[in-house]
Amino acid sequence: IAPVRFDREKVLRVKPQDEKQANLIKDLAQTNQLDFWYPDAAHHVAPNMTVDFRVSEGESQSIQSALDQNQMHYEILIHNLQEEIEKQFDVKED
Amino acid sequence: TPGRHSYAKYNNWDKIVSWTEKMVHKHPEMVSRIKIGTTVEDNPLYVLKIGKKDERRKAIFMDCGIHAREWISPAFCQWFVYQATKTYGKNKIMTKLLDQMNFYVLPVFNVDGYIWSWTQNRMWRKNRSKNQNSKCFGTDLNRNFNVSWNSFPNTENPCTETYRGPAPESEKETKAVTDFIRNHLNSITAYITIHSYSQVLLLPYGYTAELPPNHKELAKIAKISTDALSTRYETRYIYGPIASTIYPTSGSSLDWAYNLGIKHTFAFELRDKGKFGFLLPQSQIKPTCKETMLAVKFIAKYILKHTS
Repeated sequence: IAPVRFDREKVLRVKPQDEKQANLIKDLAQTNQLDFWYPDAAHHVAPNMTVDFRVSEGESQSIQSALDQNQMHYEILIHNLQEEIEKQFDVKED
Repeated sequence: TPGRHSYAKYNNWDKIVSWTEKMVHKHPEMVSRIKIGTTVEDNPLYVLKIGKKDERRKAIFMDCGIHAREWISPAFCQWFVYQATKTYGKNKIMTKLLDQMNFYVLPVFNVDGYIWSWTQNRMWRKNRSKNQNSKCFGTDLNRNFNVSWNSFPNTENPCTETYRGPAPESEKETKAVTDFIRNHLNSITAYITIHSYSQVLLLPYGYTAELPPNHKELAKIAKISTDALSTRYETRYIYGPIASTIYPTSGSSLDWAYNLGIKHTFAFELRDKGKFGFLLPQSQIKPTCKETMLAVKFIAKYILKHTS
């Protein structure tokens, strides 16, 4: 099996301000393949919590649009996950 | 041959196995390797016992790598063993600790998941159990301990990242660790588990908002140890009970160990706070490990001095 690649996948950060925004994130998780980095899972998302999640290249546009439409501020922590995976090996010498 | 092990790099499983052999060979008077069981895919689960050979002494059990993608966690366990062996006889604190207590270090708890994260999917978290009647693999080992195991919803779907498994301690990895700890309960006086990320030091409980009877003491230890950690590079940690500091969880190793009777249990979530997350660059391994050593050594010192 070929290893999974994460080309152009993003990691987004949001901070839901209220229950409505927290529920938006949970709803997006139901209809998209979001990988939650923090918290561990969508059902833990709560208001005023910093939430980090990974989104595929194909879904990132629609996710970002949904956040924009709901006036939910987001930050792109990682723009291309595959590049960061390769960059983690930044020490060459022992 | 697995290639050269390095404390400043992430090491794959083969390198870690080879490293355990080397540590035992190099420090036979201080390091022994115990096979405590095997994984779902029949890989060995190795605990390194650090310290003199006396089983009756106080001991601290520390595990790393419950969640496969948290690579800084096994890196820390390897660093800890390295520092213990390198500084014994030279560093006053380490010498005192190892003269009077033992450490049981499990460098990789979730071996199959760790291997999978190296070879197939860097984002893998769970173990590699085949789930009955499901196309999805894996159980979250940190939801699989027998403490309020099925009391929370949303942990029953095998396709989710926080799947608790078909039964408490259903996973071979969990069972091997719980059996080991139970069999050594007369000596184990503290339990430390290492995760990443978010820079938090967690205390019991996760499954309830109630505080354990010695919460004040645990919070005091957490405060001092995170203060100690920050002295190195000014890395800031927060601390507190799992349920109120992050979110309620069930089936965690921390709560299980506490309820078993180990009244000093701590879970570290190491660097960073999200800039790299699970992909902490190798250049940050050494500073992360150095600062975390300060916290762990403080906890060990406290245990040595204040527990019977």
